[in-house]
Amino acid sequence: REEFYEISPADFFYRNRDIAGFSNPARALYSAVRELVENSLDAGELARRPPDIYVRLSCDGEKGEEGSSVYTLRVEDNGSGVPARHIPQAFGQVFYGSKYRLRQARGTFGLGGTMAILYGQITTNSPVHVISSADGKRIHEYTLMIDIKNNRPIVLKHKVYSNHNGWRGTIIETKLEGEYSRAMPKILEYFRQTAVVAPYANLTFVDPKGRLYRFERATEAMPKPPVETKPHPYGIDVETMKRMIAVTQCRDMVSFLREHFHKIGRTIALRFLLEEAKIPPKRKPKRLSNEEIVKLVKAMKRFTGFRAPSADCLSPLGVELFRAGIVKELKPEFVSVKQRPPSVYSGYPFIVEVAIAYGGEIPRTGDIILYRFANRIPLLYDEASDVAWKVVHQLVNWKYYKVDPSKDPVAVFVHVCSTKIPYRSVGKEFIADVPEIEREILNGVRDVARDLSLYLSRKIAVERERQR
Amino acid sequence: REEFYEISPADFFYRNRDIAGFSNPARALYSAVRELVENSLDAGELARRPPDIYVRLSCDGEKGEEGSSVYTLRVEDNGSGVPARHIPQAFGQVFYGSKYRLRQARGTFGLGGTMAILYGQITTNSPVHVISSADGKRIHEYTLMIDIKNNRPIVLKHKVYSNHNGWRGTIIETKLEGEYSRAMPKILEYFRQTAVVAPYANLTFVDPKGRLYRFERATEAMPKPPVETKPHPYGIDVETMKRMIAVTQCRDMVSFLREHFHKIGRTIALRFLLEEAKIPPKRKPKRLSNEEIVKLVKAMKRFTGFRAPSADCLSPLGVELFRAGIVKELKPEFVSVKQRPPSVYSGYPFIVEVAIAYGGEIPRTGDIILYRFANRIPLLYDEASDVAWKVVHQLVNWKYYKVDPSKDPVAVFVHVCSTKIPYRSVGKEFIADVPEIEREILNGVRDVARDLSLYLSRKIAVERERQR
Ligand SMILES: Nc1ncnc2c1ncn2[C@@H]1O[C@H](COP(=O)(O)OP(=O)(O)OP(=O)(O)O)[C@@H](O)[C@H]1O
Ligand SMILES: Nc1ncnc2c1ncn2[C@@H]1O[C@H](COP(=O)(O)OP(=O)(O)OP(=O)(O)O)[C@@H](O)[C@H]1O
Ligand SMILES: [Mg+2]
Ligand SMILES: [Mg+2]
Repeated sequence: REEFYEISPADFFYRNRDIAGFSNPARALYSAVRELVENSLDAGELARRPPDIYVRLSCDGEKGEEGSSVYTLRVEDNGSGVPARHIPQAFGQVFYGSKYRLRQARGTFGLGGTMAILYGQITTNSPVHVISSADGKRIHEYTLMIDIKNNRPIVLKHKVYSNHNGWRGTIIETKLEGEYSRAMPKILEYFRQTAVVAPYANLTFVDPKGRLYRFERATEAMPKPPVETKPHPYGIDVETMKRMIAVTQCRDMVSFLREHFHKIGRTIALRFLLEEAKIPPKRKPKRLSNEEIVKLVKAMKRFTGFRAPSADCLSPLGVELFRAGIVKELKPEFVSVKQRPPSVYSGYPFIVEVAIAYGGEIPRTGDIILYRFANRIPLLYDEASDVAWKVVHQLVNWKYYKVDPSKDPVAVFVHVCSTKIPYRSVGKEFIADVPEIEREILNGVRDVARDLSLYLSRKIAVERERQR
Repeated sequence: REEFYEISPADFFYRNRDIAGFSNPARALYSAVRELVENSLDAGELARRPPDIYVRLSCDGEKGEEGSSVYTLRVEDNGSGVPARHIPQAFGQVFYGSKYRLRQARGTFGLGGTMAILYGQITTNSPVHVISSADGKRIHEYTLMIDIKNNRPIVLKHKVYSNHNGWRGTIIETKLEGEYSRAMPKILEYFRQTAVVAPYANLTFVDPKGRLYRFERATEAMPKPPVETKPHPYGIDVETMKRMIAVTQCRDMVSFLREHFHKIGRTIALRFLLEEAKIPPKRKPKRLSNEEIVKLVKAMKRFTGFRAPSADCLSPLGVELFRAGIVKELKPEFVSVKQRPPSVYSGYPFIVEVAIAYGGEIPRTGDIILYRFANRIPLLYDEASDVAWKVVHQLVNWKYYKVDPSKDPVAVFVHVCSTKIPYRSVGKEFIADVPEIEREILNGVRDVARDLSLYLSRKIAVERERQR
């Protein structure tokens, strides 16, 4: 009498789209814009071309229920483009993408762009247009819908044009129900904060009223691109180990460790196998028994001799870039920026960068203003559930730094970059309070708070001097 | 050069298991216990048999890294059992289950039980044993693992026994890495709070130290079971409409509306089609054009003539049961319990039940203690991100009710039941601040706070009288 059945990933996120950030027309408009802009920024960094991103939101004129309407959202970029054979699945299938690797990127789940299109489809029944060139020779234009029940793209049309000026990039145009008046402050704030952490990007936004917002690039210099890395032994588990063993060509344990793991040299591999794992170095990986695999994984987590992961797979903002973005946006009287040394949680390397700004155009809001970023993405929702909020509002003793949060115009900026940001949900809005990350944010905030406190003491001293 | 590929739902939740509540060994132990106990409670309510649930957690003796160990978790119930042909997928496939329907249940996503087993497998490489009888005639024993890459069960063994005493129920035994010392307070609290909202269940828990915890049922009376309902027009979107049209046998719009939707009678259907949707009643549903489908969905959301959804698909605790559970656990000096009338958000009916308790064994913690429940599940994490916390700590003016949160021993209990609880993430720990739900919780808290304030005034008056 109980009916059992399976649902596809697209069906799951269709039924639970609020979990992915598409809970109501205003929030869905914000989420659609940010998911597509983040894809375009990733594509620009991949192509190592300063991104020119153009976003147009126009109202199709039909008033929906209580203030919502149908909008057309168009996002154009000059990034890497999407290879033609992957376009249908990249946009028409949930859990399909190119970001499933150990390298810093905004994209993580293989879900965001597809969700924007899915939401558009279920509210307007219209297909999405994707125009892209990845090789500069041909331009491919697809008209797609999503077969939600089966998590598959439906290609309605596919045209190919020759590419006369070698353009590379991607254009997405989709219709969706939204409510711009409520979404507008968040959308504009998203662009403003993106300009701070991606100052090499030109962002143009035309809103439904035809107003043009331009965020001009402050520099042509692109950040050093992150390099894909291999898994670190501290983060390994039985499943990953079994997959490595299944694909390995290595015929002994030493070369297996050196080939598949991050920074394990011959000496360390031998020491680990003989002293900790107690597995003969000559053993064939494919011949390990199930018990030996479990023993090996446990030994890897215990062994203290592995080198800390390097940060080549990360691409932090850097102190200069971060400072430049903050100064440009808020023109503060004082700024201090610190980059913490690379750290690691569960085998994933991460870097925390913290800044504090005082005065200038920072408003007095009765509390410290917190700006949060992860892998160069601004996080604008669920502040009180984020680890950075916990640090800034619960763990730091501001009095000690001569700061009165209720009176002083202070803003704190926290940027975390990692090969895996521990988001608490697929909506990418807040970060879990992983102990290692919490500790680094706390240390970073204390570093910059110390600088501010010196500045404020000097300021008070100068003021007293003047008054005599 | 960019590698595109797809990942299965099991692979997705393997890589992002922290999103599902399996972030570290202590938390994973809690999540595994709660997911399996919730499955057993759902099964008992389905079978309409007062649940007897036995949970044993034993330590396998191997110390893992920093305090974690391998545990064996065994959960036995006398519920509906799982039909043999569905056992492999119910436990070995993500997004497979029997809870994808419009009827109140703890299960929602088709993910929880499978996650517990997946986590056990990747930390211990051991299979799970599932023993079940759904018909009372045969007992099926499966030994399973999960093919994570392909989201498919792997059946290692399947034995069938004859069932001599007609037992019905399910036994799950799995090995997993955990850390009981850190998880213990939460696990015990989970059982305690479950006893409050499922007082018809016997819960027995044997912990790794061999200590026995018994939560005896307070009543044999089972709640009235929820009845599956049809979608309400206010919650409809284009995708659901297209699926109904694809399966319908109806050959005109009036019977289509009456057949597929919740409580639409002939008169209302005609009025809606003629006045609001402007679609001829004789039209064949399968002949509707895409534009007409969109027009129909929009009209459904606008039309004010549909009847509010009934609450047959819900199964609230009821004032008596809620009061009994609270009195049994906290023996307060005063309790007031209120059930709000059925309400609806996005077409999903819901009922809010609120209680306030004062004195007795309620500790003074410096703030109001908040107990949260959703579909009879205790929510123990992420309190500050939950809509109930926002209401109790930010929206209610306690001074007005003569309550000083920092001094008075006050506990507030909030239970929300719905055909779709708007959880913020698949870990089922906190609820989104959907405006309709927030409003009902606020009204409920004010209702019971008013009663408490009367009690406290009388108490103060009596005290003054005595002192003269
Ligand atoms: N504008 C674009 N330019 C180039 N490639 C793109 C663009 N948009 C999407 N893609 C490709 O399509 C894939 C899927 O995009 P989608 O947003 O659905 O997932 P994702 O970005 O990988 O992960 P996330 O869910 O975290 O956003 C990406 O991995 C990327 O390879
Ligand atoms: N103890 C049990 N007795 C009877 N049926 C069970 C039991 N445990 C699991 N099932 C069945 O297996 C299915 C899958 O369980 P699972 O926990 O993975 O998902 P769910 O309970 O449907 O949803 P959720 O992810 O919200 O828990 C259930 O829908 C139920 O039909
Ligand atoms: Mg993306
Ligand atoms: Mg379940």
